[in-house]
Amino acid sequence: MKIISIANQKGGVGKTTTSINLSASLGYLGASTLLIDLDSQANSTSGVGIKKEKIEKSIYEVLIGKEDILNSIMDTDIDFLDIIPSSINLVGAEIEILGMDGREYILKKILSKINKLYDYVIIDCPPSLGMITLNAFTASDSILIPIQCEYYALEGLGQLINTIKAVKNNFNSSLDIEGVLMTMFDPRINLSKEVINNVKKHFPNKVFHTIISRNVKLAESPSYGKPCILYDSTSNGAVSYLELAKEILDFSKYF
Amino acid sequence: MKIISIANQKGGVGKTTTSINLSASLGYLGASTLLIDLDSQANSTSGVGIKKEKIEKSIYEVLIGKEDILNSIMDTDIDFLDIIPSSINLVGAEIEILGMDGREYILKKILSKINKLYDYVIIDCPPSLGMITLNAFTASDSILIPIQCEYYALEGLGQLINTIKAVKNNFNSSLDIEGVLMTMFDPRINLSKEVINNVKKHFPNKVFHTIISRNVKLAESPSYGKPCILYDSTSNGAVSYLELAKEILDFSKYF
Ligand SMILES: Nc1ncnc2c1ncn2[C@@H]1O[C@H](COP(=O)(O)OP(=O)(O)OP(=O)(O)O)[C@@H](O)[C@H]1O
Ligand SMILES: Nc1ncnc2c1ncn2[C@@H]1O[C@H](COP(=O)(O)OP(=O)(O)OP(=O)(O)O)[C@@H](O)[C@H]1O
Ligand SMILES: [Mg+2]
Ligand SMILES: [Mg+2]
Repeated sequence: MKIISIANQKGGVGKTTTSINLSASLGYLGASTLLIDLDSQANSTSGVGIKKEKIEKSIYEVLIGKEDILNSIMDTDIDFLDIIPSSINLVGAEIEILGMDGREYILKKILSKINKLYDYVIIDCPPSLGMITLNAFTASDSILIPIQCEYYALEGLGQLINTIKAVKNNFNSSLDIEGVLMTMFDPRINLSKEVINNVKKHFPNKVFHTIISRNVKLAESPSYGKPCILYDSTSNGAVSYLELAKEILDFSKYF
Repeated sequence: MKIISIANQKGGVGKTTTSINLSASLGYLGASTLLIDLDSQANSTSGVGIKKEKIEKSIYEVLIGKEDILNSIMDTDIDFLDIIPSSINLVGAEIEILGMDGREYILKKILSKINKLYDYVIIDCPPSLGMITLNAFTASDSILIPIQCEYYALEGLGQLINTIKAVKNNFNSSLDIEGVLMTMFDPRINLSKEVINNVKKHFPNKVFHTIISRNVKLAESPSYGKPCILYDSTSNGAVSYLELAKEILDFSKYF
C-alpha cells in the first residue's frame, strides 16, 4: 500500500483537482485506491458526488478516535475507488490534535489498521502547514506537489520543502517527494513557460512529464459531482490525469 | 481610519491580488493606505516589490510584541501606499498567539496605536480561519470577500459567514461585510455566469458592481514587483481594480 499526500500550502493550485482525478484514474486503471479528504472545506468529498448532509462519520471522527476507520469508508461512482469524506467538524481538529498524545502520529497509526487493503491511498491536504498536514506527511510514503504555472507558485516552495525535511528528520525517515506536477498550464502565457523552466531547475528529475493544462472540463466536473474521467473522458483534463496515473504506476514498479 | 480584511479560507481566489491592487488604487486616488500582509507566504510583500531578505521587522515581530508597529512600516513605489511586510516567521505565530493573553485582540490593540494615521488599512489574510485570521476580523471594520467564479467557490462560504458571525457576536460587534467581489471571471465559461447568479442570490445587495475578469497582466505584474496600475495602467486588470476602489470610496461617503 502506497500512501501519497497531495500538498502545497499555496491556495488554489489544484490539490483537490489532482487528488480526485489522480485517484479516479488509478481506480480506472485497476489499482484499488482510497481517497482521504483532510480539508475542512470538503471539496474532494463534494467533487466525487457525496452530499455533505449524508456524512455521519468523517475523517474528523476517525482522527479524534470516536470512530473506527473502517466505518468511515464510503463508495464512489468509480470501481476500485473509495473515499473517507471530510466535514466542517475538521475545523476544530487543528487545535484538538495539538493537545493529544503522539499528536504527529495519529493518522499514521490509523492508516496502519488498513494496511494492504488498498494499492494506493491519496490524501488531499488543506492549504496550510499545520498539525493536520503534518499528520499527513508523517503517515505518507511520499508527497506529490502541485504547482500552478504562476508567479507566486515559486514563493512558498522553500517553506514546503523545509517542512518536508523537518518531518523526514523527526517523524518519518522514509518520506520522499513523489514528484512535482505543473498545473493550470496556459501555453498562450509566457509566464507559464518561465515558471516551468524555473521549477525544473529547482527540482531536477522530479517534475512529472505530464503537465496539466487549464481545461474547462476540469473546472466543470466537480459541479456534477464526478471526476473528469466520468464527466468527459475525451477531454484534455481527463486524458492528462490518466497519463499522470500511468506515470506513477510505472514508477511504482521499482518500489 | 477604515480597516478592511480581505478574506476567504478557500485558496487561490484572489485575496492577495485584490489586497495589492485595491490598496494601490486607493493610494492612486489619494486615500492614504496601509497594506498589512498577514500571510506567512508573504505574497503581498513580494507583489509590491519588497525583497524578503531586506525585511527585519515584519508583522510577526509586531504581533508578538518584539517590535513597535511604527518601526515595521515600509514605503512602496506608490505615493500614499505603505506596507507592513510578512515573513516566514509568521508560520509559528498561529500557535504562539494561542497561548497569549487577550489573544483575539492582539492586532486590534496594535492598530489602535496608528489610529487616524491612514484613511484605509487593507489586511491580506491567509487561506485559513485560524487565530491569525480571527485577529484580523476582530481588528476590522469590515470584510471584503473575494469569490472565484468557479464551482468550489460556493462550498466554503457557509464556514466563512459563520466565522464572521461568531466574531461579530463575541469580539467585534460592529463587524460588517464590506462586499463580495467576483474574481477571475471568464465570459467564455458558462459556469462563471452561473456562479455569479448564485452568489447574488446568497448575498443580495452585497456583490460589488465591479467584476474582476481573468487578465494576464494581473498574473504577470507580481513578477515585476508592481501593482497592476504601475505595470500596465491601461489593462483590464488595472482598470477594474480602480473601479473597485471608486466603488468603495463612494460607499464610504455614507460612513
Ligand atoms: N487544470 C485546470 N483547469 C481549469 N481549472 C482548474 C484546473 N485545476 C483546477 N482548476 C480549478 O481551479 C480552482 C482551484 O483548484 P483546486 O480547488 O483543485 O485547488 P486547491 O489547491 O485544492 O485549493 P485549496 O487551496 O483551496 O485547497 C478550482 O475551482 C478548480 O476547479
Ligand atoms: N483576475 C485575475 N486574472 C488572472 N490571474 C489572476 C487573477 N487574480 C489572481 N490571479 C492569479 O491567480 C493566482 C491566485 O491568486 P492570489 O494569489 O491572489 O490568490 P489568494 O487567494 O491570495 O491565494 P492564497 O489562498 O494562497 O493566499 C495568482 O497566481 C494570481 O496571480
Ligand atoms: Mg483543495
Ligand atoms: Mg494570498
